[in-house]
Amino acid sequence: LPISISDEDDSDEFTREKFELAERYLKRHYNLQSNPAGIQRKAGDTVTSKLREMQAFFGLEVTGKLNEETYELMQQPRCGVPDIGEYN
Amino acid sequence: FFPRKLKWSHTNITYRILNYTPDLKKSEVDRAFRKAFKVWSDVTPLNFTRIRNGTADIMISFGRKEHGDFYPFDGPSGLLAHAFPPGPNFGGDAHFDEDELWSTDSKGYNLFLVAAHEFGHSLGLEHSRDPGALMFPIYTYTGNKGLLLPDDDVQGIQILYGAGDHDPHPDHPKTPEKCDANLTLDAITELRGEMVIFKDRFFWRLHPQMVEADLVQIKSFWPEIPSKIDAAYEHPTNDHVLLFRGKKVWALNAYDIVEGYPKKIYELGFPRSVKGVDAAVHIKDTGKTLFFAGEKYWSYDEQNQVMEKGYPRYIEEDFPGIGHRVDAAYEKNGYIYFFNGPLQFEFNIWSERIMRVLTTTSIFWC
Repeated sequence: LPISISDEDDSDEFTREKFELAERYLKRHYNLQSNPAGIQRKAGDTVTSKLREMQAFFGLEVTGKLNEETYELMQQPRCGVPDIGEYN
Repeated sequence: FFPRKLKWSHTNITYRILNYTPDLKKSEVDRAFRKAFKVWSDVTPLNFTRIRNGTADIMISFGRKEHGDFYPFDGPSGLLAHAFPPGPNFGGDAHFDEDELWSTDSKGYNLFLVAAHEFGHSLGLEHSRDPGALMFPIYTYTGNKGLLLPDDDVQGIQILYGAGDHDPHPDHPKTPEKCDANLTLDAITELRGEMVIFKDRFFWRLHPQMVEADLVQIKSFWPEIPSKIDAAYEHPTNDHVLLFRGKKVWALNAYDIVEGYPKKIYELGFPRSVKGVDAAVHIKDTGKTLFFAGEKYWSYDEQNQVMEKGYPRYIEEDFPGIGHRVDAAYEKNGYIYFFNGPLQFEFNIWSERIMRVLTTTSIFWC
């Protein structure tokens, strides 16, 4: 997955399924771009910056890492207003 | 706002309902959308007119998964709906996920509340960071007794369109700020190890291992409970939290109202002249609960479920220095913390004196 899981504690805590949900969420709501194969490390950094953006919006602790609190919020029912940049 | 503050250039806006959800009667869907538009027309000069043919500014439809706009829905829960900002073609259109269960109450997702949010997008509002705002992106049930549009949303929409002539409900609720120096509290209780601090239609959850308090709307936890609480306490031995509002008391077990509640406070032994309780605190060591109402307080024996004899007594006589009235109170480690306006008093139960005077906001580490 193009997401930073370099820390051992992260990979222990979260399953691949949870990372996939997080990536889908960030793509949908924070305009996370899919990157071509081969530059996964860079993509991981992008996920980090989008996670930071999302955590800041919701007033969570800004870590840039997927943690339980962030994941719980991603699971809540929400509105999916289409991104205006793409619409234009 | 969306980039470039997109908005409609005209104030007479049309909408058309293209199809219906089978979850509700057609008349219920029509009413939900009509009410949702009224939320916005009440505070702006905008007029909304329904048309039944042709292209309206706001085309409303229910669909599931990929439904024609390349922004697919995702099955039950998750995404509930989305809407495009003002503009031609898709602009302004609102789509609702047919895979959700739509309702007029709290059983499913309340169509009126979701529609009111989506129409905010249709008119040019983006998501808000204010957890009390209608435009906050996470669904929260807020009751079905009509929506008082929060101040944050009113300010947003009026920047785009200006104010209307006749706002029927000019008192738009503001979201409380935990570090406001003038903050006063409604009620405090513990709930399974967390502190629950009530203020207006919200409560903060304060976990002992977390520094930041979470702000939550009361209705999102307990849809049947009033949106303002007078007093609260936890009875830890039976895992009940009791909430007081006016002459009524509710006992809660987690998300559920305990059978037999709400009750009248007179059933606890209060005289009929008492119209409500200002604060309540349960003392674990004695098994007694103190109720504060006006300038007096009562002691309730939880084990025998009777009000103790010799009460009410004057607050000022037994708790000198905390003032004549109490907003909220809780007990911890042999101290009662009394909240009165912007101050809290740490009162030692055994030495019967005030140990510290703190600001109300210090409960949030402000």
